[in-house]
Formats: sequence, C-alpha cells, structure tokens
Amino acid sequence: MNIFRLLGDLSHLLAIIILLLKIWRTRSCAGVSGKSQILFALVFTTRYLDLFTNFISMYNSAMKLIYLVCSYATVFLMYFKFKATYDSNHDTFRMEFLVVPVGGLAFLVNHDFTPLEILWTFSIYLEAVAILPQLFMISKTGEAETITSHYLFALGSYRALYIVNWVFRFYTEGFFDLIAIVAGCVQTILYCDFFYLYITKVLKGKQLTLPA
Amino acid sequence: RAKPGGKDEL
Repeated sequence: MNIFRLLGDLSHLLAIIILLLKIWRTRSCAGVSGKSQILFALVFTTRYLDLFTNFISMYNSAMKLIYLVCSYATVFLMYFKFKATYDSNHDTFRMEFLVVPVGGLAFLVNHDFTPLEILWTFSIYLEAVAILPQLFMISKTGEAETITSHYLFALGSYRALYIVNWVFRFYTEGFFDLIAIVAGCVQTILYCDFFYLYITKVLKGKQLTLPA
Repeated sequence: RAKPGGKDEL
C-alpha cells in the first residue's frame, strides 16, 4: 500500500458516495446512466469473487464489500425506488456492445485460463469502458449537472492515481500487472476530454456544457 | 507480475 493507491481508493469511494448521496438527497437520478451503473455492479461482482477464496487484509475485504453494496444500492435506487426519474430515453448505449467484445478479450488475453482469473480479467477490461454509456448520455444531452461532473472527476482520478501507484510499485517492488496497466491507461484516456471540460468549466463555477 | 487469484489491489 502506498499513498497513491490509498488516494486512488478513497477517490473511488468518494465518487461512489457522491453519486449515491446525489440520488438520495434529490430523490432523482436524472442525468445518470443506469447502464454504466449496471456495468459497474457487474465489474465489482466479477472482480471480487476472491472475497470467498483469498483473504488479503481487513482493509481489502471491507473496501470490496463497500464497493459492492454501494454499487448495488445505486442500481436499486435507479431501477426501483426512483425509477420515475430515470432518464432512459437518453441512456441508449447498448451494453452488449461492451460486454460481448470484452468477454471475448478476457478469454483470449489473461494471466491464467481459470474461471476466477478470466472473470477478474473481464472485470478489468469492462471497468475500462463501463463509463462510456454515461459519457454518451452527456454527449446526447449536451450537459451534466455539476454534482454529476464531480462524481465523474472523482471516478476518473481514481484510475489516474492507480497509474502513479503502478509506476511506484514497479520501481519499488518490481511489481507490474500488464493487463491492469493497459486497461487502466485506456480507462484514464477515456476521461481526458471530460477532465479538460471539468477544469475549464466546472472549477470556474460554470455548469458542464459541451461546445456546440 | 500479479499472482493469479490473489489480488491485493481493488
């Protein structure tokens, strides 16, 4: 554990909590992609199956459980409790366009051809692209609520901090996991355009709107 | 390189 990883984990946790609180407080999930949230729930489910097979630390298990519970809670709020506020006609990205190719890739490129390892690889690849329905939704409506943009910034920062962590671990421990690194870089690159808009607009007090 | 099955990162 190093400071970059800890900050990355906390940033990830912050993102998840911002989104949950936003939905709970406003009693609305307008502007949030339910597809992305389903994909994140699937990411956590397939990645954290090792909760049952491997114990690493209390911190590790507790964070995994919190991520899992929060992501299912978000999906529940969106599709059941506050379903009336869900903007489904703007959330039109087809999940199978991500899940099917990513599933195929996980079968072909992995560290070890075992069920748990393939599911872990699947979750790493899927996480890299799971935000696309959300970004697609914002590009369709042309804007995002400020709180939604804070959520996206925290979520994007998490993987960017992990990249710094991987560089650090490579030099200090000689540890590297090429699958996680490549997917993590792809994931971070997908947020770059958003980071630019966030810094140039949201941090100056304006709402996030896309240039016409 | 990561040990398959035992991942310490989240």
